[in-house]
Amino acid sequence: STVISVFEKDSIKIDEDLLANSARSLETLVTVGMQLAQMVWTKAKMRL
Amino acid sequence: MGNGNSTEAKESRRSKMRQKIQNFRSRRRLSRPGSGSVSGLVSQRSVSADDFAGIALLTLIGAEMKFKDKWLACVSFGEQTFRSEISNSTEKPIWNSEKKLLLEKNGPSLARISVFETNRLLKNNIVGYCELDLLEFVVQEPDSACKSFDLLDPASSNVVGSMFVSCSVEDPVETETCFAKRILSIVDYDEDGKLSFSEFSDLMNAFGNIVAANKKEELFKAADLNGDGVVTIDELAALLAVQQEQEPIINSCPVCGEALQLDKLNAMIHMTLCFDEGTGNQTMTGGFLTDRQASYGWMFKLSEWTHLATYDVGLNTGSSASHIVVIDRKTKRLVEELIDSKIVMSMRAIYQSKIGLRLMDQGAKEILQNLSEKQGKKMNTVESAQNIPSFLEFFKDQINMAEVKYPLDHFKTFNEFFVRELKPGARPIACMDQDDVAVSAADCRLMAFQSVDDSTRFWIKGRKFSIKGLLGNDVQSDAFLDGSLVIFRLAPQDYHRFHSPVSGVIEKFVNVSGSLYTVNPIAVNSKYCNVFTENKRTIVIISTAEFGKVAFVAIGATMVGSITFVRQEGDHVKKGDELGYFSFGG
Repeated sequence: STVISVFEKDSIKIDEDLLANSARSLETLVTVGMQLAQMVWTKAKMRL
Repeated sequence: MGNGNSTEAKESRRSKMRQKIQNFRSRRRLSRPGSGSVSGLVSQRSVSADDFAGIALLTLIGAEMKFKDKWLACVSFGEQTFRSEISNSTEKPIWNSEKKLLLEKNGPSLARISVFETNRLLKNNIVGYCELDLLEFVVQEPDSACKSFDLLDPASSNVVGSMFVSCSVEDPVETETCFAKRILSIVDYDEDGKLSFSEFSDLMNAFGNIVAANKKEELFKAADLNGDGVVTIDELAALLAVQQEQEPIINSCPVCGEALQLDKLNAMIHMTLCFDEGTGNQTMTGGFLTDRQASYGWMFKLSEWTHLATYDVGLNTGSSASHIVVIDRKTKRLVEELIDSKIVMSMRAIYQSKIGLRLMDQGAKEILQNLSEKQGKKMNTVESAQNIPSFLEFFKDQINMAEVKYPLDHFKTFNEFFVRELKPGARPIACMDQDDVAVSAADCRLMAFQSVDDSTRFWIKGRKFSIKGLLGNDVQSDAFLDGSLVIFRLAPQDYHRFHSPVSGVIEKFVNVSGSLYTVNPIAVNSKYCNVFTENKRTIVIISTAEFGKVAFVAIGATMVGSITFVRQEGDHVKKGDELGYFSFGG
């Protein structure tokens, strides 16, 4: 089974290591609760 | 004629086989550390001076086991795995195998040592393993003293033996100082500690340096202070170190021939590791990605010749797909995913060919649906609980029963076990008080892409994939077009409950009916298959203050097609809160 999360454009900055592995077509083994990404302030400010 | 043709054909087959073996050997050589393969090796990554902690010399001295066998030890560190020679038949194998490993401050530091009993024909069996933090080890045991570690049974965590290891680390400054001396000594043919100009010139050529002869002379003369035509290695090493800083003269590695386009530090690290590999100082064999690969018997290696392309990171698409290698984020180590070879074969046949997919269109979708429903019923029977021990045995080092909320006898059916809950606190949530940090929604193999374009470039190969297709017609998808995508793939052994990656309010649930194709990367990487846009799925829209709207899509798959949510529309969820689970069914 799979879960996919889709975020609005430019709303998140995904952690570099996850992006780097994915760019090598390499899946990363993670567990629930590990940090994934941070909010992008510019987009959030506009929203708030 | 007939005989002649047959002989020619045989010769041709032999020649093809020879060529394959040759290709295998050369690729194998290229995949060694420092040789510049794509296997995530030293030479490919740029290490900054701030990150460089030193080069550790790890020695697997020996072990004490509880029975006699011929033993083999593997060390997995970061994205590399090395194996020792096979010992004699004994209870106390001695290997004395050494390997130099690059230590980075923010890089991997945990080494896993696995000990295998060997089989002549079959795959070697892991008997015990231990893990040691090399950075901690060298801090605690600066004198490289021999230290023993308990070897644990991967299935039960019982102690099955002891492993004796030593480890020392070279100071970065020391490594750098030794390096120049070491490379110069290569061409000190008469081993008198002095270099003639011709010896020095040979070395420049080996470095791929095409500087004019007068430049070489100029360098040499600068070191030859008394003008006697020879210089000591120490003098020249000092000069080279300075020169390399100003104008690099080492352009390629003299061992593997790789072009060194990185900075001085990286060139030094590359060559320090590569020289050991090339000069036979190291007694461990590299070129493996995981300890499973390193432990394969020779029969497997025969098949490896014809499936060599599968030995790379990630999943190879096309006909070569047969193994999946993932990277463990905690240990930064590569792990090979267990998939039954028969399943791989059938998935390749179905999902990676037009014919397979056409067959799928002609009724096989219903077969998958029926199969999943049937499996769901079966896994809900009391008898199905008998399968739990064999499931645990198959995934023996990947399911930690200590973190499961209830003991084994609590589970009356296999499905109950499959959707097992974890003890409170088993999964700490990162930055719990900061809702501007999103977290992983599942125990899974994760792919993350900043844009949809990246996701289709690197991973999702189905030609019809789009965000609109994924979210369906009942979700307003404009805000998500060209958004960021995170894919959480759950393997059978994983904890099968999914959690909210963000804090917010559940706006709505949308169910989309569809097929139950496998979501294995073999299918996701197939251009003929569109699993994410054709499978049965439920879309949840979570409204957040920090990230705007977040679409959370739970996708069912073959056999595990039942999606249950434990939350409702209007519920406020905190990141890390459970949202639901997947179970066997249609």
